[in-house]
Amino acid sequence: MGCFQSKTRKQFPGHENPVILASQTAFSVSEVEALFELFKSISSSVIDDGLINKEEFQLAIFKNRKKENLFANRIFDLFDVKRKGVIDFGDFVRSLNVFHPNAPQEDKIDFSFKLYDMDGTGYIERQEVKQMLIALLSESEMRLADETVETILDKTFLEADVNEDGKIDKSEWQNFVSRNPSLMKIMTLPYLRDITTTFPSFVFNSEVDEIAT
Amino acid sequence: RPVTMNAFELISKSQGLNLGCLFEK
Repeated sequence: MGCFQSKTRKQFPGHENPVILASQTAFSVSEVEALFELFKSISSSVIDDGLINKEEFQLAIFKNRKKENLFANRIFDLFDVKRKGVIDFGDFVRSLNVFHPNAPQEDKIDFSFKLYDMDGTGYIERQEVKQMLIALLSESEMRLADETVETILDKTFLEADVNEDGKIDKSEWQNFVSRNPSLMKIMTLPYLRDITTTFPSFVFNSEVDEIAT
Repeated sequence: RPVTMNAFELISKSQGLNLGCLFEK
C-alpha cells in the first residue's frame, strides 16, 4: 500500500537557486528561470524524475530517442559533470553557459578541445579524429574511400599538429581554431540570447519575487 | 569537396553537435 502524499512540488534533485546560478553564469535570473522551463520539458520526456538522461537528451536533439550519435553522446558526457549518467539543472545551466554568446572564448575553446579529446588523454589523437570522421560519414550516409579519409586526416594533422608528434595538444588546438574560426561556430548558440522569449511561461512559475533582468 | 576541408570542419557539421535543436519545440 502506498503512503499518502500531500500535493508537494515535484522534486528536481539538482535544482539550484536561480539567483546563485545567474551569479555564476552569463545568464540573468529570468534567463535561468526560462532555462528551467526547457529543462522541465526535456527531463520529463521519458522518465519524469527531474533529471535529463541520455535518451531524453538525444530525443531533444533528434526528436528520436533511438538515434545513437557519437557527438550527442560526447556532449551529454561533458554536461554530466558529476558522472552520474544524468544531467541535473545546475550542470545544465553551467554547461549551456559555455555556449552563451557572451561566454569567454577561452571557455569555448576548452570545451571544444574536451569534446574531441574523447579518451581524456589531454591530446586529440589521430585515431580519435578518424573515429569521429567515420561516425560522421556513417551518420550522413556518405561514402568516402579509406584513402580519402586518410588524406583528410593527413591534411588536418599537417595543419594542426605543428610539432608533428602525431597528436594535437591544447596550445596547438588554440592556435588551429584561431586560424579556422568557423570551427568555433558550434560553440555559440544565438538562441541563448532570447531564451526568455522562447520560454515565456517562466514568468508564471517564477520562484524569485523580484525578477532581475 | 570534402578533401579540401580539414576533418574538424567536416565533424563540426554533425547534427549531433547542433545544440540549437534543443530549443526547437
